[in-house]
Amino acid sequence: GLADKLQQTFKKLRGRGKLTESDVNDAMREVRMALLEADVNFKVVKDFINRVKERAVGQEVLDSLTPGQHVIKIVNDELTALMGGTQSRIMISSKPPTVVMLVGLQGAGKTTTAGKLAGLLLKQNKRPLLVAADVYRPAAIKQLQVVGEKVGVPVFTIPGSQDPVLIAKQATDQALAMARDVVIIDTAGRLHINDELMDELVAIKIQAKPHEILLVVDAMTGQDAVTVAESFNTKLGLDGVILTKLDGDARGGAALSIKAVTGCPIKFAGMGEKFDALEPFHPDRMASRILG
Amino acid sequence: VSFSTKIDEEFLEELEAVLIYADVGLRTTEKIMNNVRQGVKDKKINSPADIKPFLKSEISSLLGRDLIRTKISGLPTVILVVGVNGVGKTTTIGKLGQYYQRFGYKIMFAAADTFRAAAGEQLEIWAQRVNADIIRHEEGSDPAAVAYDALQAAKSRNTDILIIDTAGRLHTKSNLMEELKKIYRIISREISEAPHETLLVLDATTGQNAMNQAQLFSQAANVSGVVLTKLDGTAKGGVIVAIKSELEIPVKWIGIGEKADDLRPFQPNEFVEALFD
Ligand SMILES: Nc1nc2c(ncn2[C@@H]2O[C@H](COP(=O)(O)OP(=O)(O)OP(=O)(O)O)[C@@H](O)[C@H]2O)c(=O)[nH]1
Ligand SMILES: Nc1nc2c(ncn2[C@@H]2O[C@H](COP(=O)(O)OP(=O)(O)OP(=O)(O)O)[C@@H](O)[C@H]2O)c(=O)[nH]1
Ligand SMILES: [Mg+2]
Ligand SMILES: [Mg+2]
Repeated sequence: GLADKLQQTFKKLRGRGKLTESDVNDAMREVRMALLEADVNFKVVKDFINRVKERAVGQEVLDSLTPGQHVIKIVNDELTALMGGTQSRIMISSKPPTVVMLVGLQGAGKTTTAGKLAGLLLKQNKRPLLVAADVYRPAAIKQLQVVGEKVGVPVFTIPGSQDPVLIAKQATDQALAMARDVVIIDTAGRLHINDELMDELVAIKIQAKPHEILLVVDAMTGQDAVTVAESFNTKLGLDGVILTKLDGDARGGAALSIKAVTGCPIKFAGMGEKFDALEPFHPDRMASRILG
Repeated sequence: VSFSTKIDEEFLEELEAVLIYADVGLRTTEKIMNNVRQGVKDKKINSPADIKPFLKSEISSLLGRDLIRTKISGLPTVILVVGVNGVGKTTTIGKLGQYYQRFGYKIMFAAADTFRAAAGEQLEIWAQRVNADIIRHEEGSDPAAVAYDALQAAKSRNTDILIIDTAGRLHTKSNLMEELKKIYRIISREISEAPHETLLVLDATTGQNAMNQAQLFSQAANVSGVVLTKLDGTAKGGVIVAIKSELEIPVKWIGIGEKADDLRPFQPNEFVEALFD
């Protein structure tokens, strides 16, 4: 992987004390390649390389490390710091119900993640309510109902309704009467460039007043991750991101791209299809995964 | 790229950025850029206006080579649909049903995703929409058994086209890939030449991981073509250039929306044109 490539780059460097600009430039070529292969956004890679260059040039190589290892350490630390600093939890409101809204592109894993969040909150002695606000996708409501059964959480629907805004509003209005203290709204997948559907999300936000709006993103997303996250963030304001399907071998560069460009914290990692497969996001593990 | 007046280093960097942003990938982008630089040396490319036609002809001829559409022949023609989770397999099958029923073909769907919540119900709704037969078992049953049942039913009911939906699975999960191999074996054992088409569904928003998906699914189920979905978004799906040039797997269909009509046969020229939009 990158470690071996950098060892090669720095072979001729053994015994020298400081990293010169040309040493660092050689190394940065390898790092740039690794990041692009990992699907980190082109512009984010450029900015990141410049930051790391500044930190690396003139640095005294630690006795315990080779120059290659030293550069990796700088890159790894920088990546981890960039993606870190987040609490992997749903912020529970002092005035229940806490309302969580899941949004994102088609197929990202929202419905499955809604079930996982519900299961997690149950374990934390909360009383979650799942809300089936996807009236478009065939059998979407049935899917969430089956999910609710599997995790032991009730599912709110308005049978026959074609109005996601009304469904979300009624669920949040009636939650306390139903003795539920966290509302999880599952919305239909949509394109960030579909104005009508993005306006619908704004309408749901206005009516349901979510405390947390979380963007669900597939870990295998490529360069498009930045465009998508920026659009959702500009339109709605995001409180966090959940990265799904991290149980595969996608390097997950989208994580860095999204955090770097929007500042949105990555709160959770989806690690499988079962409903217990939701973990806190670990920036250090993500950093080494991205570097390969 | 279209505003430049001369081919200088800055222009070439912009071109490289366009390709990377389209998810063409580093290795394939470097190959393309080398060809461009050679084209400039050989005076085949003399101004920025020459670049797009040059690339269009290069890339679309690569993508179009040996592109054979599905032949609807024996009874039934069997199409197996595979891919990772959430890419659009079930929806694509509905769209294929819509496409083929216009020609008067008798269509059957097999709901061989017996794992995911409401997977059978989802395909059932599509079957109703496009007047297709459907074979379903209960949740948790053996997907290979569903495939087997559907093959027998399709033969006995003079079905023209049987399309088999499978559960989304990550290519890294060896037990799930073994399950896929078993489904494939059952199909090929029951009808000679089947499956006549194995379509790998890829999401256009996917980055370089699409290459890993294509490699491993191809090993398990002899993939004969790709359906590239969600091209109605902003992602370009550039990964399919490497998939064609390195694995020889062609794109046969593109998905451009969520409705029954949102499926088109893949047109290499249009695809390359869209890369530069
Ligand atoms: N392996 C794996 N699969 C996942 C994960 N999260 C979701 N999935 C799968 O991804 C597919 C899509 O999940 P859904 O929950 O239906 O996605 P969605 O965002 O609700 O889809 P739409 O409502 O159509 O936009 C399903 O097959 C899920 O089982 C994960 O973390 N790992
Ligand atoms: N915009 C857009 N959405 C699509 C397209 N194809 C499928 N979708 C949507 O993507 C989501 C997932 O589609 P499915 O057909 O359930 O995907 P799948 O591969 O069968 O998913 P699993 O069986 O869970 O692995 C749904 O919301 C579809 O409507 C497309 O071409 N464009
Ligand atoms: Mg859903
Ligand atoms: Mg499906």
